[in-house]
Amino acid sequence: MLELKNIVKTYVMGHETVRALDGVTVTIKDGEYVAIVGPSGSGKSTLMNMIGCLDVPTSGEYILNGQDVSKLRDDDLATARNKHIGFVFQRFNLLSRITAQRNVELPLRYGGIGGKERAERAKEAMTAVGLGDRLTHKPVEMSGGQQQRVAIARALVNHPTLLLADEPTGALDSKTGAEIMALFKKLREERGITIVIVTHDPGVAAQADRVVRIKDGRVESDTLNSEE
Amino acid sequence: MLELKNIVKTYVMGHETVRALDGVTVTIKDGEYVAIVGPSGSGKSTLMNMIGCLDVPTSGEYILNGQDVSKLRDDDLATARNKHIGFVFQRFNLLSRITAQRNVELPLRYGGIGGKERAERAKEAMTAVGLGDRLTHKPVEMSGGQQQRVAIARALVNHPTLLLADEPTGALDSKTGAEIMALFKKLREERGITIVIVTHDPGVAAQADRVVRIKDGRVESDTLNSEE
Ligand SMILES: Nc1ncnc2c1ncn2[C@@H]1O[C@H](COP(=O)(O)OP(=O)(O)OP(=O)(O)O)[C@@H](O)[C@H]1O
Ligand SMILES: Nc1ncnc2c1ncn2[C@@H]1O[C@H](COP(=O)(O)OP(=O)(O)OP(=O)(O)O)[C@@H](O)[C@H]1O
Ligand SMILES: [Mg+2]
Ligand SMILES: [Mg+2]
Repeated sequence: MLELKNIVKTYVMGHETVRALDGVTVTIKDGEYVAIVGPSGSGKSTLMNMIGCLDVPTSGEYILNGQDVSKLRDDDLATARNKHIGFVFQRFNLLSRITAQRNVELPLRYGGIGGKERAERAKEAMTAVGLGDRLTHKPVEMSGGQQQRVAIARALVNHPTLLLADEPTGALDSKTGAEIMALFKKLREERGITIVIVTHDPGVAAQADRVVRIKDGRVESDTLNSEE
Repeated sequence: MLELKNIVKTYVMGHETVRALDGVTVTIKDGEYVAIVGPSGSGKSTLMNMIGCLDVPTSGEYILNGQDVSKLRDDDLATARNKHIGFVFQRFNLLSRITAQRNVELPLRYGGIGGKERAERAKEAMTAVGLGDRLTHKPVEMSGGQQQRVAIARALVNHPTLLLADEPTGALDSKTGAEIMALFKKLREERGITIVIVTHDPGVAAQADRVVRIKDGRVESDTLNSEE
């Protein structure tokens, strides 16, 4: 369970201060599927960085699985993040000069998993996203949508309990996008993982249990999707 | 007028050869508004790179404004490209450590435009995309959608006659995306520019005059959008 209480995040640049998050309070239960929507620049990615322990809030409280994240030591935070959280970044953040396979294996290397098992799990994740035949290609040798799917495979390879995906279908055509969404749904049903997804695609948001709308760094609304 | 005749593009990687374009023939008239659609990995960005003279075909013919592009010398090609073509890359290709203003001014620097005029035109382009107050911020200090809009401003700053945009609304929410599409429409009406846009958003494709559908590196269909 995630509990964010009155989270503020400001960025200071010279004389200017940008208040990216202006007091966000939101709770997400285990196994829930939540979509975060909102205008460009409203704070969605910043909120995901907080939830994923990739950045620290300026003020406010974050309780993850009963622990106050601000009290954790750096290496405990890194272990918790690497073990439990899979992150699909909006800008992919792939290493463009190494193969897709080595990109996908990276979380496993940090986790101390051996070479043979790493290779097998990387192949399984790449096949799940429709790129089983591209393991030896580098991101610079792939299309935008293919790179995005490598980023998704990397987020899934460690079998996370919490998947954070920042516009995971942004570079995909509707058919490929639907395949990725079906994969996420399957993971939730089979493994009970918690999914938080940022999207500006109304069709994707409609598949979540809840939609949290962000505007100017605040929660504007938090509504349950009715059963179709 | 652009005329591509039987364009083939292959990428050789070790023992493998990827045939990204497998004989594409398409003609685009001045002032036309054409959308290119198709599955992830089908060859859309590769085709845009050919149209924008950013890469050379493996075989086939490309006639741009009556000139055979393959016969042009490199510096003539660079001048023609910089003077007439504005390009919005799928992966933005911004310089992340310099300000948005300097990013947008870059095409003008290559064109030898003086500092004062550069600054004015950069401000005009950034205001047109809704980021007039972000000139001094660097791409690393901006959201994904804001970075995309900087990339759009940079493509427009040189008042190109041909605008090539590879998924220009991919990182934008529907409202911001609609504002960018309205801006493109206005430029077409006021300046008569030719627009070629890659998109996987059906709403965006519907606004073009024609939709060229690509599949496995070939033109699958080329249809006129009926007047609403
Ligand atoms: N530099 C490269 N080296 C090797 N292969 C490449 C390179 N660039 C693209 N490809 C391959 O060429 C094919 C077409 O890629 P392209 O980027 O044109 O696709 P796309 O239609 O734009 O896809 P997307 O919608 O995912 O952006 C893909 O199979 C891709 O892997
Ligand atoms: N490193 C940074 N330094 C300064 N400002 C930042 C930084 N990162 C984000 N911002 C600012 O914080 C605000 C929120 O950005 P964020 O990336 O969270 O938006 P977003 O909702 O994800 O937008 P998009 O839909 O465009 O991706 C924006 O105004 C942005 O310019
Ligand atoms: Mg974002
Ligand atoms: Mg592409």
